[in-house]
Amino acid sequence: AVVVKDENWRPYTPDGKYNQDFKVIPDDSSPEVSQALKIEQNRQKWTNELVMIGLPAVPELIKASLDTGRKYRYFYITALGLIKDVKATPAILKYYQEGIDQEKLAKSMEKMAAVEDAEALRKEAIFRKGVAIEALKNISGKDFGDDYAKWEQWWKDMEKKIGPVELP
Amino acid sequence: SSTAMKAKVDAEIQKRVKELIELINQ
Repeated sequence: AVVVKDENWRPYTPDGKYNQDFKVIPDDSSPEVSQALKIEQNRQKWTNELVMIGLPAVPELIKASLDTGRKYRYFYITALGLIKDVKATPAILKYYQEGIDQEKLAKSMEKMAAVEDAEALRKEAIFRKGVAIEALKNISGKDFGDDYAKWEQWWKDMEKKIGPVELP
Repeated sequence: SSTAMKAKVDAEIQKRVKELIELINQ
C-alpha cells in the first residue's frame, strides 16, 4: 500500500474536526497488486451482471453459495441479497450459521492459546456474518442486527406464508 | 415457435449464469 496526500480526503472526527489529509491506497505500480485489483473489480462486475439477470440466476447462485469448496461465496450471497428473492433465505441463513460456528471455534482456539489463528478465524467469522446480515436486510426489509434467532424466526414466519423451501 | 424461442433464451441465460459464477470463483 502507499500513502498519498489528498486535501479532499478528510474524514471527520466525532467532534467535527478533520483528522487527516491523506489516504492509504493499494500500490498498483506492483504488477501483482494491479492484477489482483483488476480481478477483484471484475468479480464485482460479474456479481452485478448476476444481479441484473435476477430471478433466473437464483437457483445456481444458491447452489454455489452452499458449496464450501468455493472461496468467493460472499459474492454469491451478496448477489442473492440484491436480487431479493425471499426463497434464497435458507442458503443465506446457512452461511450465517457457518460464521457463528467459526466464531465459536475461534473462542475455543483462544483457550488453547492459538491466538493468531483464533484472531484470523474471528475476523473471517465477523466478515461472513456481516455479508449474511446485509443480504438478509436487503431481502426482508428488516434489521435484526446480529441476532440469528430473530432472523430465523422471521424466516419461519415467512415459510408459513409461502410454504417450505428446501435447500438443494 | 415462441415456446422454443423462450426455451432457447432461458438456456442461454442459464449458460451465462454458470459462466459468471465460475468466473467469480477463479
